[in-house]
Amino acid sequence: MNIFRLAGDMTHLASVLVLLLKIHTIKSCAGISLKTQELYAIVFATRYLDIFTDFISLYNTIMKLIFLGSSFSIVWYIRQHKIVRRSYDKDQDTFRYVFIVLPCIFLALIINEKFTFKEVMWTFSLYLEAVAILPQLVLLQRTRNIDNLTGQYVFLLGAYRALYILNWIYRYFTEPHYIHWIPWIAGIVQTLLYGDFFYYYFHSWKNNKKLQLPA
Amino acid sequence: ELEPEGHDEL
Repeated sequence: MNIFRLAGDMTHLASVLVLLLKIHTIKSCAGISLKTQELYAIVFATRYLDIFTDFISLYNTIMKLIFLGSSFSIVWYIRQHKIVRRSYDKDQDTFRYVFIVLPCIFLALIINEKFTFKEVMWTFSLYLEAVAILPQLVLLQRTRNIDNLTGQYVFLLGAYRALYILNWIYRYFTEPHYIHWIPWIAGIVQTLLYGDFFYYYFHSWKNNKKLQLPA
Repeated sequence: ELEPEGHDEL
């Protein structure tokens, strides 16, 4: 474990927890794409199939449990919570799952490190994580609503991406045989898409500021 | 030195 990896995990964890806490506190999920949150829940569920079979460390197991618990809690809040679910704008969150999920299944079946069930599911989760932000991007472009997408959430998610890439570079130079093309390429694609997300976030933020100026 | 089995990243 290097410092980039630990910091990356912590910012990733914080981004999910900040979102969950915010929804819990303000009892609203306006501006949040349920589809993106559901895709993230699927990402964790398919990636951590090894949680009970391969023990890596106590840290690893606990983090997996927290990611699974928090991502499914966010989905539960948006779908089931009697107050929160009213603030979810279903008509705006229209991105079709099939356009994201099917290509990821297809790609995971043909491009993977090993053709076993667990390995294909793990690869699928990497591809899915790379593009899971797309429904959120579409929603953001459509509504320009950044009320609930706080600066913290965007900052933490971006920091997680950047730190993971630094972690890979560090591991490449310090560990023998550390070459993993699939997570690297998927991770770079994800980071580039995130850059787009950040662009719209910044743009919306700027526009909102302008609207709030006194006449 | 070979890599351990399984994925150690989250």
